Amino acid sequence: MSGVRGRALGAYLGLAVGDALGAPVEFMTQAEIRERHGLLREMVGGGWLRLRPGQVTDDTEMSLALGRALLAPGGFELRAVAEAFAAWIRSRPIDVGNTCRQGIRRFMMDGTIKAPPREWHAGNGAAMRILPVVLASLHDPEACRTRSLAQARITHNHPLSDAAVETLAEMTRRLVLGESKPAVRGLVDELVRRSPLFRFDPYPGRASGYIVDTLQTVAHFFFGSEDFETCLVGVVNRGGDADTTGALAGMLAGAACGVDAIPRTWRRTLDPKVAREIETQVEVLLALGASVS
Amino acid sequence: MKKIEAIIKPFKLDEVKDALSEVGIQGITVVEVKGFGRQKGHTELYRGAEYVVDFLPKVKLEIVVPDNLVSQVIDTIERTARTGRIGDGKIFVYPMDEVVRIRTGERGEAAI
Amino acid sequence: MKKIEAIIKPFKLDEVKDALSEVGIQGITVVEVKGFGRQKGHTELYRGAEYVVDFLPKVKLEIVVPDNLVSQVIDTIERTARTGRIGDGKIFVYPMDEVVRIRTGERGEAAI
Amino acid sequence: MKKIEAIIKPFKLDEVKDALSEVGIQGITVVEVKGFGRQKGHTELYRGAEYVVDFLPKVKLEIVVPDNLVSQVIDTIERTARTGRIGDGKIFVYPMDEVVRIRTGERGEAAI
Ligand SMILES: Nc1ncnc2c1ncn2[C@@H]1O[C@H](COP(=O)(O)OP(=O)(O)O)[C@@H](O)[C@H]1O
Ligand SMILES: Nc1ncnc2c1ncn2[C@@H]1O[C@H](COP(=O)(O)OP(=O)(O)O)[C@@H](O)[C@H]1O
Ligand SMILES: Nc1ncnc2c1ncn2[C@@H]1O[C@H](COP(=O)(O)OP(=O)(O)O)[C@@H](O)[C@H]1O
Ligand SMILES: [Mg+2]
Ligand SMILES: [Mg+2]
Repeated sequence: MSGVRGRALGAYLGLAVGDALGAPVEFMTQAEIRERHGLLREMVGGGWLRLRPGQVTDDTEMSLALGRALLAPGGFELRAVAEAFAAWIRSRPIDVGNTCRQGIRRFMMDGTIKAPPREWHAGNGAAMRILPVVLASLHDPEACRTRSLAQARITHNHPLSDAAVETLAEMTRRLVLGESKPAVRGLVDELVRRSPLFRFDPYPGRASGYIVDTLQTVAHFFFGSEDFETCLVGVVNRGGDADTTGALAGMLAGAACGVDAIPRTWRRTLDPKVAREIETQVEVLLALGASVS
Repeated sequence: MKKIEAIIKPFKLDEVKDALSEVGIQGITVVEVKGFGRQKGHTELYRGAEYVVDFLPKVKLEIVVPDNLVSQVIDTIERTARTGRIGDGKIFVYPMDEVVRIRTGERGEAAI
Repeated sequence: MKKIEAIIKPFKLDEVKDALSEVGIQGITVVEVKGFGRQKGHTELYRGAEYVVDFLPKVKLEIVVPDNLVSQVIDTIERTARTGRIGDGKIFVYPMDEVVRIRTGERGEAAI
Repeated sequence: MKKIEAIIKPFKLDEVKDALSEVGIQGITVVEVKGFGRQKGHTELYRGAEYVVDFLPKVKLEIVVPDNLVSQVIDTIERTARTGRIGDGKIFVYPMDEVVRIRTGERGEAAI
């Protein structure tokens, strides 16, 4: 499958594959991964969440919840997005990030759809779930930017989270539309110019839940590798927040290389229910995005 | 932030915990305790002889929550832990000065 | 209302409980704890070999009372739990915001 | 005076205790608890069959300290109890009204 559809599906399946590949080694160090798995190259399951091979976590599930809200009648409606996140929490998901839980709980309690600014909100929980918004506003960069930020602010309100959300959304939008990797490199260089904290060359080598570490890890392996598989294997073997760095790297690499670049064994092992919902969402999200232009 | 302690009947633990997760509460610390109250103890048979145990096993839940969640958590516990018979238990609410998440150093509401 | 916690020697539990019920206190929650303090641990014999246990078993009583009963409860516990030897324990008093009786929904002093 | 509660991983108890005694803290009360949080439970083998337990064993330290020692105690616990993995635990700080040493009747900071 080629073209926009192939790259859009590549981005969404890439995100899920990165999540399922990295989650079993989340919170582990590089050395621990090497000792236990050698070089991790497949979806092994297990980890601190005792996953089945191919099972995804909150990174993919929050994206799907956001996608469901966008597909409902009425299009992008922030309260509907917050409601979708609340419904997801009530379904007792396998994992929920701390800042995401606090923000969704706040919405459930008092109905507010915007988090107050907090110094601890520079986690990667808001950036990991942007893809459905990007696909639904593919031809409208302004809507893509404002909607990505608005959904992020339901749980995260911090300038570093905002900066990463904006940059990742625009990178993904342009990659799905067919721009090349070097062309989108300019967006990250602009981010580093505005916030030098995000500098990733030389790569500091940290892969925690801090959005700066996450973006540096993802940018380092995305721009430093030629194909989808090499990019993801590099990212997840870094450990740390490996499911989230894996998901974001999978989203970017999948958008750049298209769905056919995702290794068959990974696509086969991915939870089939998740893969099916992704394929359905991509069709409708792209249709939404097309009608806007 | 407040600390909520709920002393409940042991068989109610799962039901209360499930109801709390419906309102987004996941962090709970549980302690097995002995309760002495209006509900008296019971008689147990030990090696054929009857003797009176004057306490009853209870379970104490400790839940630290942001202020705006206190009344919802109290309602949820009350509704699910109640059987209507003596010994259902108590809910106690305490003021707090600080909360720290050991893993990250986060403080205040970000830590719970 | 205040919460009173008393950490006492385990063999004193019945005596303290009886003395408290004489001043009208019947609702108490008890937790088994380990104490580390000036009173050092002890050596125990386990399968013939001696080894040092650095803690001592203690019992913690948790009693919520109306403000006007605090000093009487403290005196009663002090008097009955004291042996005069190290490790007799401590009494801690805490402020409280609310008490709820789960069975009836009563709040405040009516709930204890 | 403040009460500090620290919920930590059981294998960290000795290390935390030793570190606290280096800053002059020797009076600690310890309670075994069950923790429910982001870190999920574990599987246990019972009579050959595997079953999932949804809680994790934790240990709760209760330490009453003078106000001027609070931040040092928090830092010491944070530093020694941290592994960097989910489930490291929490530190809670509470206001207190009174402390009594049962053996001598001493009150306030003299009692701890
Ligand atoms: N004043 C109190 N302080 C501390 N714990 C109490 C108090 N009163 C009751 N409890 C706890 O609550 C439990 C239930 O109380 P009980 O008096 O038996 O029933 P009810 O509240 O239904 O009248 C007791 O077993 C005890 O653990
Ligand atoms: N500062 C403290 N904070 C919390 N618990 C304490 C503190 N000091 C003592 N304890 C508890 O009280 C018990 C008795 O204390 P200890 O120091 O041995 O005796 P004494 O008070 O007679 O000098 C200890 O075993 C411990 O459980
Ligand atoms: N809000 C809370 N109230 C009371 N205890 C809590 C709360 N949150 C967590 N805990 C306790 O702290 C322990 C660790 O919390 P957990 O959420 O697993 O890890 P982390 O703080 O690293 O995200 C839990 O097992 C539980 O005992
Ligand atoms: Mg995850
Ligand atoms: Mg993660």
